[in-house]
Amino acid sequence: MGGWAIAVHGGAGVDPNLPHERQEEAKQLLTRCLNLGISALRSSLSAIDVVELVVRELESDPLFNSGRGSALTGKGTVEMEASIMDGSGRRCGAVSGLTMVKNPVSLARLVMDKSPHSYLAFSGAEEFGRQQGLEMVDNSYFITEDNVEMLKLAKEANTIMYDYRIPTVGLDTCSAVVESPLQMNGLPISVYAPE
Amino acid sequence: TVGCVVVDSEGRCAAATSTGGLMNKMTGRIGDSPLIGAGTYACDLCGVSCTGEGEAIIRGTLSRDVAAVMEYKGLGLQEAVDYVIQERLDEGKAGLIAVSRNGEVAYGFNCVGMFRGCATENGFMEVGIWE
Repeated sequence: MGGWAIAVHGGAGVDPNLPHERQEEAKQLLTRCLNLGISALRSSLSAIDVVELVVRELESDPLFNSGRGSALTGKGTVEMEASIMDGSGRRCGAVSGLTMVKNPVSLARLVMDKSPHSYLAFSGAEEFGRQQGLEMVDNSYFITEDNVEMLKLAKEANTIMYDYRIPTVGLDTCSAVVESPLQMNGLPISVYAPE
Repeated sequence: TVGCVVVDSEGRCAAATSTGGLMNKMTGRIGDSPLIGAGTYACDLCGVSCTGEGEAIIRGTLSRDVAAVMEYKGLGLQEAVDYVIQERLDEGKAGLIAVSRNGEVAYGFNCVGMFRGCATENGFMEVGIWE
C-alpha cells in the first residue's frame, strides 16, 4: 500500500493578469483545504468522507466558483451542480440545478447513500434535500458583488465566460473571448469559455 | 469549479466536484461536473476531478478515460493524465487532478493556469497556479 494522497483544485483557466493578492488568497485557501484533508486522513477518515469534507469547505468560501461565489446564469441567479464517487464499489451521486442547498456536494452524497438513484436535478433534488434535513439558504446567499459585476461584463460582451475573472479583451489567453473560427457543436469555440 | 480527489491509507479512492457552471449561462444548462465519467470518476484504480470547458470534458469523457488508459494501456497515473489532456480534448481547454490507489497524486492542464494543491503521506506538498 502506498499511503494516503490528496489533491484539490479551484478551477482551470486563470487570467494571467490575476492580481498578486488574489493569487495569494487562492493559495491560502488551497493550503487550508489541503491541511483539513490531511488531518482527516491522519484521523483515519475514509476517502469518501474526506472528499466531501474538503469540497464543503471550498463551497463555503466565496473565492472559487462553487456554492457561495458561484457563477451567475444569464438571469442573474445561481444554479449549482455537484457529484461524488466512491472508488470502492464505484458508487456515485450527482445533482444539478440547485438554488437553495447550502452545500451541493452533501446532497450528491445523500443521493448516493440514501436514494435509489445516482442523479437528481432541479426541484426534485431540492425536495429530496429538504426531506433529508440539509441546510437550505436563500439564493442571494450564493451571489457576490464580484460576480454581479462579472455578469454585467459578460452581457456587454455578449458571451459566456469565466466564472471569476473579467478577461481583458484582446488578451490572447483562454480567459479572453478570443474570436476563433473554430466551431464546437455548431457554435464558435469562444462560447464554451472555460469555467 | 472546485474538486477534491483522495486515496486513503487503505488504498480506497474517491472524487468529488462542485460548481456554479459558466458565467451568463442559460438557465437549465448542465455542465461536466455532475456527469459521472466526465467531470468526476473514481474506481479501485484511481480518483479524478476535472474543470474547464464543460462541453469538451463531456465529449472526451475525460475522467473515465484516465482510469481507462491505466486499466487497458497499463499507463501510470501521471502518464495517463498527460495522455488524456493531450489526446482527448480536441481544441478544448481543461485541467484535472487525480490520485491512484498506490498513493500517487498527479495533475495536468492545457490552458493558462489551474488553482491546485496536492500532498502525499511521505511529506510531499505543493500549492500552485501556473505551469
